[in-house]
Amino acid sequence: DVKQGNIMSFFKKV
Amino acid sequence: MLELRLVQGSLLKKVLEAIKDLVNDANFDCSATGFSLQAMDSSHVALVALLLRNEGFEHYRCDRNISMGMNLGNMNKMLKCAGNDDIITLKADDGSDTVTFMFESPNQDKIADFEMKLMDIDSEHLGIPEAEYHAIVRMPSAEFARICKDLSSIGDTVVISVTKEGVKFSTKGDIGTANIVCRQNTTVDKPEEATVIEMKEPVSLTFALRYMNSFAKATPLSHTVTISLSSELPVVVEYKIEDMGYVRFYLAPKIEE
Repeated sequence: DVKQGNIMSFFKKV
Repeated sequence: MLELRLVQGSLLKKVLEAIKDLVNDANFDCSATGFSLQAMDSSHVALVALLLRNEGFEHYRCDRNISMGMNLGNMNKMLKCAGNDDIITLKADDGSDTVTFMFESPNQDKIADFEMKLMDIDSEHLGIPEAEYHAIVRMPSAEFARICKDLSSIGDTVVISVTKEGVKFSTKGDIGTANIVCRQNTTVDKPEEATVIEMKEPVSLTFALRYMNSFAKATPLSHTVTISLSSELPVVVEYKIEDMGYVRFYLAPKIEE
């Protein structure tokens, strides 16, 4: 199964 | 007091055309060094980062850091009223809840003021770490746009694979499959027509074509596009804006569960 990644799981809030 | 005069006003028109469908509302941040924006799309799958450095403006005055929340659709409506050869000046007074776009025709015989309401936007600023990418592909932006458009008539996702053979764009859909391979090609008349592939390690990632086609709306900003790929990192699709900065799009890959 292929799921769309979320940008916030790669880049953290500053 | 903010006053930014951009002789090549068409650049700002092109920037808005490139990002307005991806992001609805965004804060434009203005500091002594430049005019920038960072915003995610509403589903938090893609992020756009814009930088227009101060030295690219004919006149650049920004007395203190300011963040101006704008609806990009409304901003685009205003900028569409500027001619392609017009000089565009952005003006805002300290504490004002409006921004003024001034359009001057090249021979100064027509001057227009458009004042737009600013808005308060709660936006999250993300830290984008420096990364070593496994592969960096530079190719003509029109070629990349063509590939994304062609593949999206076959499938919804694109697998971008870089090997020593070149960069392969693949898709599959109900009607069949498609593979487009671009090999490194530096024997061209103009440098912007070259395809240059720097590969440290082979890499293969899957992305939604819908987003790639949205990024390709930045094609008029640059003859070339740079695609930076690493496994388990968002791809970076960068359009350099000559002498001024860039528009970078980050897109989270699709992940096998």
